[in-house]
Amino acid sequence: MNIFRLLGDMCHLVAIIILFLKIWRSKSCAGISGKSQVLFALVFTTRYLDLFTSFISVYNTVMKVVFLVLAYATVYLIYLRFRSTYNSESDSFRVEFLLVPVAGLSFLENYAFAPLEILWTFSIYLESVAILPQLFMITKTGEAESITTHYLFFLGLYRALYLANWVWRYHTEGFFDQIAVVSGVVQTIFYCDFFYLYFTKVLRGSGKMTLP
Amino acid sequence: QVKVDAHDEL
Repeated sequence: MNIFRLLGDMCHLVAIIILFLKIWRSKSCAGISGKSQVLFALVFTTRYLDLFTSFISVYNTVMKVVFLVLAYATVYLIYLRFRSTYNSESDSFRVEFLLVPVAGLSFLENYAFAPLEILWTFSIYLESVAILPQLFMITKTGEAESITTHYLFFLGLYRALYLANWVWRYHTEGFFDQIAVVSGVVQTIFYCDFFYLYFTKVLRGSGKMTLP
Repeated sequence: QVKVDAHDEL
């Protein structure tokens, strides 16, 4: 554990809590991609199956359980509790175009051809693209509420901090996880365009982020 | 050999 990793995890947690509270308090999931949230729930489910097979630390276990619970609670809010506010027609990204290649790649490129390893690899690949339905939705509607952009900002910051974490681990421990690092870099790139808009539009005070 | 290094990350 290093400072980048810890801050990264905290940003990840903050992002998830921001989204959950936004939906809970406003009783609306307008502008939120339910598909991205289902993908994230799938990411956590397939990655954290090791909760049943190996114990790493209390921190690790608690965080995994919290992420799982919040991910499913968010999906519940979007698809059941506040379903009437869900913009399903704007959330039109075809997730099968992500799931099929990601599933195929996880069978081809993994560390071991074992069920848990393939599922872990699948979760890593899937996480790197899971935000695309959300970004697609913002591009399609041309705007996002500022609270949604804060959510995306913390999610992107979490990714950037994980990159710093890997640089740190490489130099201090000689650690290099090719699958996680390559996917992590790809994932972070997806946020770059968003980061630019966030700093130039949202932080300059306009309530919503509108695309040029 | 299953590489488990990254599995300690979230």
